[in-house]
Amino acid sequence: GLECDGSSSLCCRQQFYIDFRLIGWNDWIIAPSGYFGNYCEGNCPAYMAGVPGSASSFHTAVVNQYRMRGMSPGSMNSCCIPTKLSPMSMLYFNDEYNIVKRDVPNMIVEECGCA
Amino acid sequence: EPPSISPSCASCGLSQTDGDTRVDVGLLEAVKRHILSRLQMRDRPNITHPIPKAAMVTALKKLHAGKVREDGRLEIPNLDGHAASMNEVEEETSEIISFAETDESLTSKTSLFFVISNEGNQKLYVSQASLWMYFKLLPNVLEKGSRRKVTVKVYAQEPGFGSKWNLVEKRVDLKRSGWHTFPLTHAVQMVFAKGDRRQNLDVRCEVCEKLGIVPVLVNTADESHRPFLVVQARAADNKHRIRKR
Repeated sequence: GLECDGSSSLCCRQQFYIDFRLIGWNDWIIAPSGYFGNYCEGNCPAYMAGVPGSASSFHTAVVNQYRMRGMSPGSMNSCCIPTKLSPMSMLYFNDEYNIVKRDVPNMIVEECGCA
Repeated sequence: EPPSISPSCASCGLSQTDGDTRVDVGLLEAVKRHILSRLQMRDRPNITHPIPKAAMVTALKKLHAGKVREDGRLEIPNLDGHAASMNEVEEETSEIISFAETDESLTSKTSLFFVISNEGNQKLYVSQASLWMYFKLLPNVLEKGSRRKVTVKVYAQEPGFGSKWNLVEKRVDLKRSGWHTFPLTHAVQMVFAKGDRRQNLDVRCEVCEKLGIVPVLVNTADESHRPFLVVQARAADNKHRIRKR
């Protein structure tokens, strides 16, 4: 997966960190102190869909089959999407003043690719 | 934060140009909504009177509160002492720490209750629940090095049965003041099974007073020793969850 650095318009991962103190959420979220709200952006030209490292999905397979047969549908663009996600644990207060620790799967975007 | 203080902060664009601010504020709101939805909450909780820090710190210290890594994720040590990265966690689990409360409706001084929350009202399976209680040894009661064994009885009220109380009994070996745990898995499982959220308890120790042992209940003068209940739960229908794509 590519990291967005402003040098290219290709599909890449844009890092976006939010410090809970800065948004006033540190009164109810005990840990962690912030969240990596990373996201994917950029273009997915035809040659990037289905290359190693990009998302493999049923749709990718179907589109590749079309391409192999020379029937590439012109209107079918591939998308820049998260291809690797990681979980995150959060420790926070709820409305009833309980401390809750929740393990949330697929919370952080680690890599982006074309599908 | 002024850029000079945290020059590498990715979200510092918030305080830069007007155009960037508009984009990033929208993004920020989207991320806030994302976090709340993943925690199955509609809004952020309204914290009007925070739990005393002493109570919170003690509870977390006593548990495996984990270590926050540089990337903001939390490392949770396994019970055998090895740290496991959250990358290994596949299943969505919750650990709920609830602090003891008391009110005027409770007749006995030894009574307390816990309100155990359940965000999103999802069907939870309680895999483990335990009560943590601090037993204070009054000074000059025991000779140095000696110890006392007492039987502590914790009565848990069954939901839906006003007069039925189940007993959890434990022999506690006291050499010094300290925390002790009492298994309450079955009692809390019954509370959840009935769709209830309140667990009433009554803690009895008949010979404690004679031996100079004080089980600490809800006491505003001793917040750091406030009893707490730890519930480990997971979504009951986890295996059959259907995801919308």
